[in-house]
Amino acid sequence: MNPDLRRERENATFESEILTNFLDGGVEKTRRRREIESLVINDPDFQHEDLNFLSRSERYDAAVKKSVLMFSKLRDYGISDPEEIYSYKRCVHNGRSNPLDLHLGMFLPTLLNQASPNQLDTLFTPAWNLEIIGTYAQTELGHGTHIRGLETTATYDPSTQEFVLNSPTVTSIKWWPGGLGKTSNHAIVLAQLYTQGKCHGLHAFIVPIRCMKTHQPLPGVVVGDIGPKFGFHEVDNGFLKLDNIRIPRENMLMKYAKVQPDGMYVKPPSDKLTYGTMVFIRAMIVGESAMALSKSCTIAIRYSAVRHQSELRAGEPEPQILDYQAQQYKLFPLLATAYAFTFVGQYMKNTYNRITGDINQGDFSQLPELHALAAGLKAFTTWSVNAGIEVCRMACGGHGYSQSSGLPDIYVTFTATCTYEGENTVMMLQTARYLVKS
Amino acid sequence: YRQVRDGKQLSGTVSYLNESHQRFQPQPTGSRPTVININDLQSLVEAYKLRAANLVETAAKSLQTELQRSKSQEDAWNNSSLELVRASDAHCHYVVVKLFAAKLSEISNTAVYSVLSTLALLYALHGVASNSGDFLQAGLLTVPQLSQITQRIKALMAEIRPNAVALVDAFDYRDEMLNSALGRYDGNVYESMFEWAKRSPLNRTEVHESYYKYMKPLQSKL
Repeated sequence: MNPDLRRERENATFESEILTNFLDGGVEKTRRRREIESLVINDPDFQHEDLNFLSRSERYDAAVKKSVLMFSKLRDYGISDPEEIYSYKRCVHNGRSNPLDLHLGMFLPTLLNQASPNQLDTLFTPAWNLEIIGTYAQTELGHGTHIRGLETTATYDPSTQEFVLNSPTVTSIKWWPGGLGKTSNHAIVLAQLYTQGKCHGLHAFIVPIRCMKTHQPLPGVVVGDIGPKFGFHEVDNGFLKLDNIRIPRENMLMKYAKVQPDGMYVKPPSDKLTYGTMVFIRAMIVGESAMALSKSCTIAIRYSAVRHQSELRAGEPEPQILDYQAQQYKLFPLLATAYAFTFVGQYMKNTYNRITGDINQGDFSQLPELHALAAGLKAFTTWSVNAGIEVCRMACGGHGYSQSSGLPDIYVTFTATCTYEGENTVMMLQTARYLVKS
Repeated sequence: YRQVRDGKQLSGTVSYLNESHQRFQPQPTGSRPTVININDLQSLVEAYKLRAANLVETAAKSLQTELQRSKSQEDAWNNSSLELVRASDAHCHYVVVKLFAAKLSEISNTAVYSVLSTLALLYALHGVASNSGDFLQAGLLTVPQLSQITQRIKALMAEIRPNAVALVDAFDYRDEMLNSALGRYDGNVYESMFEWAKRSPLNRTEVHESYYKYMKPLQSKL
């Protein structure tokens, strides 16, 4: 143990373990979280070369392997609690996204929330068993947060009781969804529903995109990887162009909105329901913010205790850089922010679970407030943390620039949260709309 | 804001607009209440609340002014974006500070309570210092208080200094999860960096093939 760190720990006025228990929500929660971490860390199946030393294709390969193994091991261990699944997955992929992220994080929850009972009967088990590998295709090349502007169309043909899914322009090509490029064989596609000559806005459709036997793209489907990115090297963020693909009427998710065989449209009780999954993801992103910043602070503060530099008093040994007030002013407010956001993350998760319970009882009254709060806090926390990670990186001097510090990786992985699932400025304006209306 | 202005009572995270409504009414100068007590977290939470209310009011008034210039609702909205984003930011900041302060009451261990209270105070004061214009404009802060806040932040940082490493240890990231030579638990940073560097693919051979392909031919020509 480095003597500086040993001394820091000996001089602390409180016991870290007690605070860890508080952060986890109790001693048992800490024990269980550590147990799950050990399951992964001590599992040779999940060992691999440092990803920094691999090519993109090798990184994708390693991520697919781990994801597939993770699915079977989750069953072997009998881990079924969503929080524990989430925690296990975070360990397996070390907080990075992976090709099956949207299958687990968006495709399955959307089926659970928006499929009718019979759709659930036919689709859920194959999806759970990875026969169906799904993604969630919403954003388009030319369209992002303003989802009412999406161009992909789903036109109902009563004569064959099918929907015709089409990408009418280049700007309508689906773009970005994780797992879409090479991994998925189905996609939940958000498209403008046309029936009986009228547009009823956005609805969700299950669209097969690859053959379940050969994994080859199906006729009329143009699908692939969008190419290298700032981060997310392990994920095949993809593009999807649909050339008048026909799917049966049953492939529209119909728990709320419906289209009758004759083409008659039946409205959902609340038009905000397709927002449900989005609110879920934004609430989770608040928690991600806390984790990214607490990791960055851990690296920068420990290193600032190890690193000695310059001279405070002539002739004396170089002090720890953590003794410089300027260094403290960089890092301590961020440390405070990391704790603040940890608590906000917990609050958002609890609030989401509570309000979702209400929604299932048919009470939508708090959805607008949750929607506004989730949007605003997602923007507020991700912007702060994005800047904070960069401060932590620079606080480590030149070494912070090396991949070995872990900070560049945390940054390039986290910064996507400022633009995905709703660009932050638009998020803030959504909250403002609610504030002014209130 | 509009609902409160029209007499409706709000619930949830925007309920503070109910109370602030009276503040929106014209008041004789000098009777503006609530200057921050920079040593009291609840006072700071109150100040963040009033700052948010003030910025919501500013945004709403900007919208009204834009509308009076017979702009369309959409144009008025677009031309008030700066105030609107600032209002949302202030609202979120208030929610975060309030939740942090509320969380403290759940801590039973006094030593942990003490160190997290210090952190909460630092978070709140740093936010005030970073957005002092808002607080000054809302009459929640006096100019002399600004330098007091700076001194207070310095004192809080000195208070936190002995616990900094323990506070990050509490996040409890295993080395394998942190994946950082600089942040590893045992602090053997430099050995770890050296070992990591030696594993770089570029070091698989002592002499990289590009030397034979380009460098050596060039040198032999010179």
